[in-house]
Amino acid sequence: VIGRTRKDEL
Amino acid sequence: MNIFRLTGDLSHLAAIIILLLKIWKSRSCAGISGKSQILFALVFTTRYLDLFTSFISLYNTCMKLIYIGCAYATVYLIYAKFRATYDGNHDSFRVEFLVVPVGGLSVLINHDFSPLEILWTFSIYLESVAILPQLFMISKTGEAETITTHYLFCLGLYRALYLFNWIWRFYFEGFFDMIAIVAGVVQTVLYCDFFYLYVTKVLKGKKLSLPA
Repeated sequence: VIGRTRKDEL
Repeated sequence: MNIFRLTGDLSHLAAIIILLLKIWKSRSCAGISGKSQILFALVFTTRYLDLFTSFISLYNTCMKLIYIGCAYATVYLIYAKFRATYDGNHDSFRVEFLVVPVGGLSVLINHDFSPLEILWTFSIYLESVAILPQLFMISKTGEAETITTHYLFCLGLYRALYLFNWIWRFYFEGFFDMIAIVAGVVQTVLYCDFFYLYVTKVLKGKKLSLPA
């Protein structure tokens, strides 16, 4: 999955 | 959640609290760039708009609220409560040289051309350079209080730990976000010079002062 790590990161 | 991510978040939190306490206890914001703090408030505001659209975890929501709250509290202390101690003459970095290019870049290079996504991208790019007014101020005055250097160290350490977090996530979860990674590398590199001074001077008990 590319570009979807941010949803749970601050 | 891995150990790098958690310690990164805690390091970030420590930086924010250190700065707030420093200003509050000394009743002064001397040596602190108000412009950098406004940029960080803008970073959190534009990134955490997803508080309204999605719920991830109680941890996630609480940390976001704490970061935003502390960022605005810091700006309030600098520009209102302890305004008399604010060293505006030395805080002369032109922030439009950061905000305008970053705004343009976030419109051009993003994962999805939608308002929330562009604002998230803007916050990632802006965060990577938001410390520049503070570093500029230190280079201009040639020195920094030791507590200010602890703040900067925690802030730099946070993004460095996130880099390890992304390496971890790539190997174990197959996740990666090129925008966050590139901006995170830029952000960490900007602290390298400071890290060197911190280790060679501050940790040996000396005050951080630059050669004239």
